[in-house]
Amino acid sequence: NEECVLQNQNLRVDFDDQGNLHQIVNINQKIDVSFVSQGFYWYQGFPGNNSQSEFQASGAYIFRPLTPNALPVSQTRSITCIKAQNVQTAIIVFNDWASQEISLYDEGEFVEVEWTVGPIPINDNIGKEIIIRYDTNIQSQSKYYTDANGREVLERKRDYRPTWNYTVVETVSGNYYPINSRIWIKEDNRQFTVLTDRSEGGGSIQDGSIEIMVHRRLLHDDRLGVGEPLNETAYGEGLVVRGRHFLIVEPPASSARYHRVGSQRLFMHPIATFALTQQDYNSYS
Amino acid sequence: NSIFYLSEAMGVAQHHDAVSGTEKQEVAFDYAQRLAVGIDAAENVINQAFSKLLPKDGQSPPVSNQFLCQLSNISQCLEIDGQDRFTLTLWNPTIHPVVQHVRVPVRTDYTVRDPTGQIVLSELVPISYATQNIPGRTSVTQKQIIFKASLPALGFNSYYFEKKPEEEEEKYKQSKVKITH
Repeated sequence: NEECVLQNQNLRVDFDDQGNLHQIVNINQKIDVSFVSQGFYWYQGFPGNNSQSEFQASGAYIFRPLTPNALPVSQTRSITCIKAQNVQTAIIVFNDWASQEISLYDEGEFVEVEWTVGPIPINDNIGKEIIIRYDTNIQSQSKYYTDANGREVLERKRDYRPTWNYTVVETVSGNYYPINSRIWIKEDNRQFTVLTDRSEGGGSIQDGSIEIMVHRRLLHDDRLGVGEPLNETAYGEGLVVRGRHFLIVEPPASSARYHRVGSQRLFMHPIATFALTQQDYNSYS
Repeated sequence: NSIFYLSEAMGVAQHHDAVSGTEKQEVAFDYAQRLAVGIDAAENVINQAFSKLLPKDGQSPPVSNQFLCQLSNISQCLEIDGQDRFTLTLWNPTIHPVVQHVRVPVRTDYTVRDPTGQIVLSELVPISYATQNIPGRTSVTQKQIIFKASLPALGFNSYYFEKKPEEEEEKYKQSKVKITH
């Protein structure tokens, strides 16, 4: 898609003609990450039978999809590309309630994905758990890395626990971990890191894939204490949530320099305050 | 003590139900209300601090009231909507100088000056249709200004915005911003 190539001094972001994120190229390091797919998917929340805990519903405490297959939120999407000197942006609209803006700033070292999800429709009486998935060509060999509740980043291995023999029962949620600030996958010379602007949850359910849950709306209580479904109807139609992911493509040896500095800049971002003034610039200055 | 309301609300929000979202809906509303009241009170602290930092030596000009635009993530800041002039002050809390791209929701184009009076490269770009249609968004603003701000370590810079005359606004339509659907 020649009309929508985002490029600055450090990175290039390509899209295909269907509006899908195709690849991110790190120009300085001469490496790239290709995306098999990228976008919004949803799991159907298990409705459960809460008179018995083994049939527990997906709810506030429990993530329990009905099937391990996430469905795309739409088959088609629209893409609008805006190219200016300060920023280049691709606005990708999946449907009425899911969209993302992928931006590359002048001299920027990250690709910014600002996602917007909601209100999640429930008129089909199906609870939905919305994820963003980045399916890359990185050979991650079942391993992925997330930070653990504000402590150090830990290595996670799919369908495995380091201190006991693990029996796989929940193939998706059993591989979900907290993502409080970052998650990455890597191979010998490439690492793909996602910084988050808030605590989220996610995992790597297939090699090369990172998925992050960004919103959920469920119709059943999981009977672990909250006593009501996670269904924010108070405003009439559920909530809209907007957040950002920052994508870093670097070799493993240099990735930490970018994600540590970047996460601190996210956490301690500048505070903007406005003030009205009647003075023209000469008086003001 | 005006920052106490926010620090107390932040303390309450350390409860595991608030952290993980396992509180009842009415409790979620209460957390949000406490935080909102606390942030409003903390604005006074920001103003007290800037009232000491902003005046020049030997002068005591009246410092305009500083306010936050908490819905700027959906390109909404009703207080500056349609104003002829306003200022934006950015405080950098880190010990490193930072360069940051800033987005400001506006109806029309503005000239943006940095603290030395130089006009900075600012561009007027449209807000996405999806943003304009977010339920609850009340602003009619359809554009935003994007510019690059340079901030000193543990310090601030103020940027001065002045509405461009209509004939210059016309240039926007022939600007270098390229949009492809």
